[in-house]
Amino acid sequence: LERSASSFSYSSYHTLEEIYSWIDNFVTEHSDIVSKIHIGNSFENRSILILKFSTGGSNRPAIWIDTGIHSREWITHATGIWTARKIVSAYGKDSILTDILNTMDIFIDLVTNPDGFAFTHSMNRLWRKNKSSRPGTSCTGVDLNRNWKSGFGGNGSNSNPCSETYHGPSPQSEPEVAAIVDFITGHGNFKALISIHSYSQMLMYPYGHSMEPVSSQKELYRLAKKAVKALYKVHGINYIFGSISNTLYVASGVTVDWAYDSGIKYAFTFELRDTGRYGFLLPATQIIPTAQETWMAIRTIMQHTLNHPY
Amino acid sequence: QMNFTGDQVLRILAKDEKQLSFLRDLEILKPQKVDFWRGPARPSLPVDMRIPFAELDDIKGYLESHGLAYTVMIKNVQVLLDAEREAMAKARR
Repeated sequence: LERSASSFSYSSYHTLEEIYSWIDNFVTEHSDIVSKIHIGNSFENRSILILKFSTGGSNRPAIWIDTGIHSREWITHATGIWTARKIVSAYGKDSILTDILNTMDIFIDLVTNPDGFAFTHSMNRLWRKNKSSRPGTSCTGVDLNRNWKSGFGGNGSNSNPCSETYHGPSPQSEPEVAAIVDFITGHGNFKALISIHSYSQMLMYPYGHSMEPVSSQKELYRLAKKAVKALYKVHGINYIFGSISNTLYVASGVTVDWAYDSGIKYAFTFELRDTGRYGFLLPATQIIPTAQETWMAIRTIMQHTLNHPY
Repeated sequence: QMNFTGDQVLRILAKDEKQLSFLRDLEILKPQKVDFWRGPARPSLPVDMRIPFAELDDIKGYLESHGLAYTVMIKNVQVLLDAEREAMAKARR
């Protein structure tokens, strides 16, 4: 029997093969609104696939969402999958989402680090980096969230290849990062970027590499506050919010700093829920509640992006 | 698949910047022994770190010697991983 996207268990974690198979079924079943784009290949030559949600038009303003850049944060991939299904099920019913999709396209990169994710299933559940290797070191992997051009190599990243926060030899040296940079830059009309991590219940905006407030700090602060409030209303989970460097710590070469410096004003990163007991091993029973509350925050950011063109 | 039997995740709430610096030192001194799940950021935020079973006594001793109080967030990482695998297998069935 062929599986379909509707028989997929959204309340369970899945392997890379299962997710890619789900993508194919999902695209087939919702071909009027969803398509799959192959934007590149990982270091170990796995496909990097993104979903495009569009109701037509060409080169519309767009919103980017990525999940799983740190492969062990399985709740983020699961939340991304649930969100994708939510977008197709809410279109035509939820007036806010319908307005957004009638004007903008949404792109979701569900498995941003496919090699790392496959490795978490086969060898080391707690693997975080990608799987690139280089002559001269026996240590494997680059922290893909330190490999972006903005602030590359600065505080909060590490030049030691054995470190969990190794920034890599040069900005965008990693194919997983380069594929996204090329795609977003080539598209040229992204207005929001949301990068999803787990697990410390935060919603943050640039900068990570500097304590200096960004020029849109006030607006981003107000929007983060609103998004966190919307999230809280679903299951009563409290998030803290602010700039990365002020809320969490200084981190250089991160996705949202690059996005902001590349002209994408609404650049946010989530740290999804933490029950204080499980860390990266959040039980699958919490996938749907996590996704539900995250959706409300994402929807708030997308709505603001729609209503505040720039 | 790497086995995490006996590995623990400790949660530490540093009282001040000085205590945080001891945790940062740990990150530098023993990078292979400690896996920070939530790194030392600021005193108001907890620090979570996974310690391999073989290193538990050493690291706990280090924390105690610097007056860093900790709680055990996960007593045995492998137990959670086994439950996670079982849940996935069940969902697949």
